Amino acid sequence: KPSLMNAFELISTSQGLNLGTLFEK
Amino acid sequence: MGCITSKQIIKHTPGYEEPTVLASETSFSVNEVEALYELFKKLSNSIIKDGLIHKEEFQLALFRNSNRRNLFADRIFDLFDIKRNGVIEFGEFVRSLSIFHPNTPEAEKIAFAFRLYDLRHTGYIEREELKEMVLALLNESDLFISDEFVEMIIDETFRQADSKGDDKIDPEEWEEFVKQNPSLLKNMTLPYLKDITMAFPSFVLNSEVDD
Repeated sequence: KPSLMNAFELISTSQGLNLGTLFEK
Repeated sequence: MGCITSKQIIKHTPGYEEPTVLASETSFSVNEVEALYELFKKLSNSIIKDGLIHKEEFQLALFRNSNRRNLFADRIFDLFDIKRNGVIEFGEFVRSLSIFHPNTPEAEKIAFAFRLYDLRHTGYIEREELKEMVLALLNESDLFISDEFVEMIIDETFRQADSKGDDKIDPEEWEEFVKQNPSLLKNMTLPYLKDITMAFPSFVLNSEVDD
């Protein structure tokens, strides 16, 4: 039985958590 | 072109710390800390030219928009602001970014992620906090999901993570949950940090000059 996506997986897609953009020139 | 004298005085920003000290306390080498200083100077002078990263400057760097508020960006900013004085100083910047270094032990990344999601600093991730984060994410993504479905996602997450069944996730349960779901840590590693000296070369002419 497929399980629902867990909430933390969803949250981890937030742009606010993508610090990689700090390094873009 | 002027010539550089050996008596050139280097003016650093407030909160500057020696690269050798920061390198000894973090996953970065001295050269990498110096490169991070170049990035720091750029970020910390983007709006308010005082050599400290203000919230608006952090938002500008993350979103290309200084007014764009975001729950998670706020949380990251608050965790980077170790002294809790409303700005990020250079030492705080380096120590905090070190968590995201590929060589930093996983345990530190797990602990940082826990603090990030413990919105109210209770020592637990509670249902209400998780729901607030899910709603913030949905709002930011312009996704519309019924409250009933959001509750189902929260229930399912707690069913997996809250092994003690007390309706809150403690650090021990979090660690176990992350080990079962390693993808949850992918945001906690920035591969860029391995190449930081190439991205932001610091020309070491500015090494401290002894008297």
